[in-house]
This record gives sequence, structure tokens and C-alpha cells, in this order.
Amino acid sequence: SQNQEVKDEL
Amino acid sequence: MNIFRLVGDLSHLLAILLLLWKIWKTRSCAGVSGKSQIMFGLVYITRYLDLFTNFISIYNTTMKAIFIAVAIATIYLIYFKFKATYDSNHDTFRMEFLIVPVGGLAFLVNHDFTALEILWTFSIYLESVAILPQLFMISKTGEAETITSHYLFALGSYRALYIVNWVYRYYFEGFFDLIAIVAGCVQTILYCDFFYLYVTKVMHGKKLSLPA
Repeated sequence: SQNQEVKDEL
Repeated sequence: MNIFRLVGDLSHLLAILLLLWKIWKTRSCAGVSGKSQIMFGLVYITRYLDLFTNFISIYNTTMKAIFIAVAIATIYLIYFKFKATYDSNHDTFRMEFLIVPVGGLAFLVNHDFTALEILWTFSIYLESVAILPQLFMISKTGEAETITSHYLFALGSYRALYIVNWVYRYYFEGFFDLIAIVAGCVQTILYCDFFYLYVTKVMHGKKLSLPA
């Protein structure tokens, strides 16, 4: 999902 | 991972290590806002709770752990080890003026109404304004030490590079996260005035001082 993807950023 | 993101992360790492090193080396935290550092500590702790729930990569885990550890070490140096040098008279920004509205906004505008997601959103919003006590302190004293200026420049560059990273990711991966992008832009805008002073003064070998 979109949320999960952003979590790879710091 | 694209180059803008990587250089942004390294710039972020450089910034926080630079500040820690400066305080340690000079045995003084004069001119450093403890309140900004407390809020950055809060940012890392509330954002990286997923260290316990999600594994993304060694890189991701290592950086998160370093950010949390360095933030706590910096706060410890300011409020305990070198407390005598802490310039609390000039660090008068009220943290609750930022934390309370940011907390309210995180409850209202988020991707998902779950504890972890709200805390993540809170950390994104808080990070965008956490530097304000530091900038306020500089405006009060009218100057900043050169290393403090380098710290701010590296920290501001990190968010500016993240914006380029988001543009890249939008075009090449179709990815975007509106909350992160808006907060990141707000955060970067707050640095613009400082960037101008940095380029016109510090890069020419002068100390950063504000026009009277």
C-alpha cells in the first residue's frame, strides 16, 4: 500500500 | 533508493553527528536549542516505533537506531553533562505551542486511524517545525556559531533533497505520500531564510550574524 511504501524512508 | 534520498539521509546523519561532536569537543552546548533537540528526539522515537514491528533493510534499521541514539545522547549532553553551558535564557520557545497543535492535526489528518500511524503522522508534522526553537534562539541572540550553521545547513539540505527524491519517486515509481510531501515542503521553507544567510555569510568565511 501507499503507507507501507513511505515507511522505507527515514 | 535513489541518489537524492541517499545523499539526503547522509546529510541528515552528518548534521546530527556534527552537532553531537561540536558539543562534545567544545564541552559546551552554548547557542544550541535544547528544545529543538527534545522535539527531534520525540520525532525519532515516535516515528521509528516500527523498528519493533517491521523489518525493511539493514540500512533502514541501522539508520533509525543511530538517529534515536544520537538524539538521546545530544539531549543528555545538553540537559545533564554540560547543563552549565546550556543557554536556557535564550531558549524560550514554548514547546507546547508546537506539540499540542501538531498532535491535534495528527489525529485529524492521517492515512489510517491506528496508534502507530497517528504517531508516525505526529512525528512527520513535528519534524517540520521542530527546528523553530533553534531558529528563534538565533534570532534572539542575533548570531550562530559556524558549526551550528553547518549543522543547520546539513539538516535543511536533507529535507530539500528529500523533496527532489519525492519528485523522482513520483515520476519513476508513481509513488507519493501527501502528508510527507506537504510537511517536508513546510520544513524546507522554514530553512530558506537561513540558507540565504548561510550562502551569503558563512560560505564566505564569516560568522552567521543577523542584520541589526
